[in-house]
Amino acid sequence: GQVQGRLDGFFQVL
Amino acid sequence: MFEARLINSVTFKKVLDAIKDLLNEASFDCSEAGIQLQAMDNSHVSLVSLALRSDGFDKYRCDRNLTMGMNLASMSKIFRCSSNDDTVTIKAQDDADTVTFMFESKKQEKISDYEMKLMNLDQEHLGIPDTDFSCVIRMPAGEFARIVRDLSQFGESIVISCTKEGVKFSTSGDIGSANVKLAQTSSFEKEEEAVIIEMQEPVTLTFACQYLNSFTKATPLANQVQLSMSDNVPLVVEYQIPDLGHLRYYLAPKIEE
Repeated sequence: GQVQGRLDGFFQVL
Repeated sequence: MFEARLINSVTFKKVLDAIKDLLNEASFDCSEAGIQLQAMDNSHVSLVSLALRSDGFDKYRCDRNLTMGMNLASMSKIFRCSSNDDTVTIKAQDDADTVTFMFESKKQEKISDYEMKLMNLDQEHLGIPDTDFSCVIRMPAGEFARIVRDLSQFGESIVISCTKEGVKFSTSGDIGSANVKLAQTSSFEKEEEAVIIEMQEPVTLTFACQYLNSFTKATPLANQVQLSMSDNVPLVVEYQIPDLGHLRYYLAPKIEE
């Protein structure tokens, strides 16, 4: 099955 | 001193309607370049990125960079007190803890102002990397909203599959399954009716209906929407706000457990 991914990790915290 | 004047309050109303589903509060970063907002929803599944260029305003002045944390429900209450064609002026002093919205009717016979307390939001700024997307789809914003609404009746997720032939939206649930295929338009009378696909590699990704539906609240802002997809990176759903800026949504795909 599939689960909802998160955005954390895609974007760099400035 | 910060002052930004927009001829029609309705544009700001539409922007608020487009983001208040996802965000309860947000920081508006004001600089000489314009107003920017960037925030993730509470569950960190989607991100809203709004940019309004200073040259898109009727009048714009920003002496010092300013971050204004605002409650979006309160802001909506205030904008509901304005008529669509009222001119709105947003004003704040440097280091102020309030912001003032002034609405002027077209004939100047009614002027109202609303002062709102600002919030101290501890929002982190994120660097969004430039991505070369495998597929970029441009299509009528109303058509995208319609497809998302229609398919949401049947399942919780929508699979978006893009090939050079076209783009397919699919879902399945308890009652069955549904597919909507859109071919690239070869001829169109108006540019806003076009479906245009730029594809480097085919991509298939799955997204939650709930978020896609929230994004389509931006439909009144633009005739066209742009969807950008690559494997294993967030979907970007972009609405261009004519002569003013853009509203982009980022959405993490569903992944195999």
